Amino acid sequence: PDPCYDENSLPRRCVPEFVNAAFGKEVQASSTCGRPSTRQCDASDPKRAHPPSYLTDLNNAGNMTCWRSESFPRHSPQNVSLTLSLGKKFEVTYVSLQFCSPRPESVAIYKSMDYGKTWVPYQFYSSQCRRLYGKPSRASVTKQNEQEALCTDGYTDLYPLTGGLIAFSTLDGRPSAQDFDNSPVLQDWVTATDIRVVFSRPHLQGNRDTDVSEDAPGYFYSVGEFQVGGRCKCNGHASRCGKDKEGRLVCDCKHNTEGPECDRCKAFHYDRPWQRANAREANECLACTCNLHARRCRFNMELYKLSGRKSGGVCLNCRHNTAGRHCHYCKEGFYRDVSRPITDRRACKACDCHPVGAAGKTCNQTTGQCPCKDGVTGLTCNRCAKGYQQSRSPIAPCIKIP
Amino acid sequence: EVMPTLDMTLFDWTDYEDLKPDT
Repeated sequence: PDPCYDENSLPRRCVPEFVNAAFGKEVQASSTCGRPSTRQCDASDPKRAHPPSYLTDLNNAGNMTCWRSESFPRHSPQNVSLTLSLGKKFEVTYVSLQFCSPRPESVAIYKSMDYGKTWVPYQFYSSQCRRLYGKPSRASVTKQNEQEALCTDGYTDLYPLTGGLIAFSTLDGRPSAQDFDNSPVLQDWVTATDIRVVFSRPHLQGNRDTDVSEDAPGYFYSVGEFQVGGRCKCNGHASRCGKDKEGRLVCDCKHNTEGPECDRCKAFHYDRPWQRANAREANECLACTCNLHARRCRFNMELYKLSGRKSGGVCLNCRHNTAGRHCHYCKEGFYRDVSRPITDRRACKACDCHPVGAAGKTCNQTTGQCPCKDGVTGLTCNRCAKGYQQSRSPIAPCIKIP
Repeated sequence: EVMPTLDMTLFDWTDYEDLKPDT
């Protein structure tokens, strides 16, 4: 059964399964050890290499493969970044990093919603929040700032020296998380196409400021697992994501929606505006009512409001001689053949008013009766009435018999 | 009684050439 429809085939909200969106994806690291090779790391030797691909590969318990940065002198704090492209918009639930080195003392997490063009802060970890990131430490979260990055001194402890974790839960402590369906702010907050982690300061054993001799041991960053937990963003209109013809990740849209995130209605399905599905209402896109006489329609907000938010579609280019918002009546010069349904291609018949006997070309919409000149009769005004005979004048085609 | 349909050939269009329908 399709999760996007219930047992009565009625639409209902559906979401793709929860996944580690980072798994198997490429990570761009600003620094990786092994070029040139050192005693611990050689990029050209698979047994001694620590490439970024180890961040998102399959990790078995007890067999963690670790990415590792270059080694830096301890008196020279270096920013090292890991950038992960998710390939499309995801609704991110958490970002986690499991370290093979000691956890950094300061870490910043950023997200992009436009495939890496712009970045916004997502979360900061530091014992010096104000100095490094200009943020107060452990600020209280309110509805006014729940879509802003916070800074905390949690997860910054040096210990454990290996295997330490940083885990950022995107909705944790956000007041509107309980009413996520009705919070466009948080729906936006969890949306990301890319995640970037920047290690800003290492944890150094000993004194950072005094131990600056040339032969003092340096430091490096090393991470075994970079996870981004979440769901492919489909706005409640798809239960799975797959690759399109160009190999791009896209939602398998239902409810008459389309787009990478099912973020618009299909053509001809704009009888009401696009909306995200929620637990109460699937908000599927509805086809315009055009009685099979039009292939295109447009949405009119005024009409939608006037209808009590039921129908706002306006049919375009009504065919088969029909007219009107729903192609529901016959255009001028045609009349309704009541023996056929309005959906019939021949529901509208030509008035066929006589060029001489009729006073005009437009007939009665329901009966088809043309307006006849004096003394003329018939549906199309093509005969003289009883007591009249044809004259030679096209202005008065029938005259009274003397 | 059904009357005959109007016979277009019987009309004299001399003064009404601009009203004459295409045939």
